Amino acid sequence: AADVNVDGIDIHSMKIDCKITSRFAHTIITSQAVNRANVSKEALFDVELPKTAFITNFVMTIDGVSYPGIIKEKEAAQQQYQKAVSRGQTAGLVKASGRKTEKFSVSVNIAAAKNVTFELNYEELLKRSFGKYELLIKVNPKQLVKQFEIEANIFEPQGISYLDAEASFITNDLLPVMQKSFSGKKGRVVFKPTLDQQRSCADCPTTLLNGDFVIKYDVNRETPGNIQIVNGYFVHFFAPKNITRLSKNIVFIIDVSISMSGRKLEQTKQALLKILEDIKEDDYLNFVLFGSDVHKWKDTLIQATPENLEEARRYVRDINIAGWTNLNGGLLAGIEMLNEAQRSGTLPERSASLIIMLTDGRPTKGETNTQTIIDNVRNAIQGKYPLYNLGFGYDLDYASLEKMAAENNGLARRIYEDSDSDLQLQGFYDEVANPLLTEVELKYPENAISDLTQNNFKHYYDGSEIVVAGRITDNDLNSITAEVTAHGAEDDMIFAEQADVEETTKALEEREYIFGDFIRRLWAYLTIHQLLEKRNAAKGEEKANLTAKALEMSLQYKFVTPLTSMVVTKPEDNEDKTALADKPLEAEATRQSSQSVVPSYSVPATSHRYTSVDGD
Amino acid sequence: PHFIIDVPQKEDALCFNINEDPGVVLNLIRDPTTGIIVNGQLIGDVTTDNDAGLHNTYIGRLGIINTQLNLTLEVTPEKIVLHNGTKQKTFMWLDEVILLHPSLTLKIIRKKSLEVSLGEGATFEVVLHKKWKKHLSHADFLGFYIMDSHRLSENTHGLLGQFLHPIDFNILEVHPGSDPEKPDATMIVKNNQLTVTRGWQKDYTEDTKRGTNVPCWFIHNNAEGLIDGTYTDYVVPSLF
Repeated sequence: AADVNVDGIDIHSMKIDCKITSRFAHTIITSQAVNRANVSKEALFDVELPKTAFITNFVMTIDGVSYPGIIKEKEAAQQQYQKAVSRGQTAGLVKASGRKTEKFSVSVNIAAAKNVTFELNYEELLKRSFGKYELLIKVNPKQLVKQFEIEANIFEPQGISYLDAEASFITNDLLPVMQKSFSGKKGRVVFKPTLDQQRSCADCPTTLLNGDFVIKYDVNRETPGNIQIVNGYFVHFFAPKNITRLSKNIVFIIDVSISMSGRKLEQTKQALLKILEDIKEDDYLNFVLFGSDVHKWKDTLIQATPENLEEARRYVRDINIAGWTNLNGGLLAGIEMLNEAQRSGTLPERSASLIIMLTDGRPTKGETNTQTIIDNVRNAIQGKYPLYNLGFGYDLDYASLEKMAAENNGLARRIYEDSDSDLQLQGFYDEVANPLLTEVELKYPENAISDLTQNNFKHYYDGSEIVVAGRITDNDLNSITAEVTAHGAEDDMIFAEQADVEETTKALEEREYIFGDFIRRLWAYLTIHQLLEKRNAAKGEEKANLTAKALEMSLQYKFVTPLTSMVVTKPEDNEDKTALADKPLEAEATRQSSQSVVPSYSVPATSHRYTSVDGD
Repeated sequence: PHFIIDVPQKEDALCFNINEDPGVVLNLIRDPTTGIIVNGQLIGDVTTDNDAGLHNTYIGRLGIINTQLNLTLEVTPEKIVLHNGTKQKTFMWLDEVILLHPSLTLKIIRKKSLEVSLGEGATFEVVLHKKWKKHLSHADFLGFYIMDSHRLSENTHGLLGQFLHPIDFNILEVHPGSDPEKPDATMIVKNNQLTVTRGWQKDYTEDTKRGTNVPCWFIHNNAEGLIDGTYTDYVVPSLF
């Protein structure tokens, strides 16, 4: 085992232990290291966790003494440790790292022959997409580890219908090491390679364990929804199947300003051409292009007949770059087109209208004040259709795109500049390509329920899932009845769901799979996420109230959110040092740190590049 | 003035300076097929008599010509003059105006920039750089950007125009240069082997005050080896 030891530090074990109960995942990463050298050495704990997760705990144990992280209000923590920060003694422990992950790293000096144990806990609600829940584990132990183990135990009261696991680094030799099994309500994935199985080649001292380990599963759906109740909290999962798809009316608003030139425009065209292949004949569509000026393909939305689609393909192939970024003009033209179609009744009566906007820059033409654009868009849409904002790359005001989308029942998504940008665009379209219901409202007995999470949804898309959680205020309540109303392709629909409090509690009483008050924590997680989203779009007193509520809950449930920090104490010689773990914000993300591997003379793509002559 | 050459197929940029005396006129674009010509006249810093040594030069006057349509546009930091045959129109940089002429579109953004479109597919932008009021040695100057060149023919040449055709280059042997932040490298271009330096130049189209850094390979010696001929080949007798 001599080659396990790298520069004196031997990672004795690394265990990734994940428990998922009712889509709520609790992961613990534990790593033990020993300093085999005869001088003190630095031990590094460097792991990645999903951006959607909240860190809940971190403990460092050095030679039997534990140093737990303490979650505090962000501002208070920063003020308290400002002195340490100004002396350069502390640095942020969490950084945005990839498309889906953020990196937590901490290092500590270990005396000769001493050992350290790092333990990081985080929690997340798995989101259903394309008919599956997905748990992502980033694996990168840096060196061979004597005891390496990933273990995931899943407990789903509805019963598991499908379970699979895959790893980007898996080889034929390693395939048998990955054990997957499921039966009834329980599923299990174990991956425990030996030291030799971890080697990148026979006798190599390097590890091949580097990449994504992904677990995918889904649950049985005998009824459209499922309500689960434990200890006074309930969660309602709603994902009906076998529903006729609605036709959709979709306006693509595409930025064609000069910064989109080159690969970005080519990838956008490729994605749009692929999307045109998938558009159904009963759908309606149109394109609005904005550069310095705004161009509409057609004056009104038109049906996706084969002839019209052929013309659309020709139009997309001929899209050219046209000057600056008139974001306001493009958005308002697209919205007005849908408004006019609705006024004139030219669209199918039962259909879902939506807008997908793609931009890679800040507004530079027409109205350039972002707040005014946001107000204009809100006033024009008036809650009638969701707006999805796709931000291409990093040279844009992503926070404003998020705010604008959140105000209009949609969401913002970043499209990363890479060779697969076209696939990312298509992937987003696929998520919203099949609306099944519109105006979905989930209602519960008012006098028995409080603190409900969002219960109104503009659209429900095939393959996704609506999740609503709340608190039961009536102690004598025997059952919960939920009523879901929605517009479908042919009719308005009402789904009714009932759950017996005692029965569902009993069904969840399989203690070895349950980590404490998971439904309460699921409710808290969902509530905090939604408060933070609402806060993005709020102003003044409303914003202050939302902030206060989200902060209070973050502290109460010990989540590291954008409003809290975890203070980590590190013993160093005679003086303890502190470091802060903060939640990085997507809106503040800069280029991925993975790009730092690119040599320093390489080109970070710039937003605008012209052949030019100028002077400093 | 500094030149930035976008090389989209390499997703990279080249840059160089041309150091010539104030007053000299350089041909930037010449397209015999469409009749489009762009020339730029250099100005220097306003210097005092005892101030010796090298001085930066800038584009102080631009001439944009369409010989086929008998149109000329003269742009200086003070005004914009359009000659259409015998007719003349003068605009000031204080104007905020869009002129929709049958064969030319002018958009003046007050005190900032001018967009000139010579029909579909030939769009240029001129950026106005105003000196800081208290800056004694600096003069107002202009930047010139090719926004769209689709309409220009393959016969286009000039200090900028020659780079509207695809250009290939290879970078070898990146090694530390005299500035630790700017490595040197060997560039193979047009069968020449040049020593180039990694650096950046400013693009002022988005932010006319501070500019945006464009990383690029800097070619020394007035772009010798990169441009066709030498820079003196692009000196022309007058703006028009």
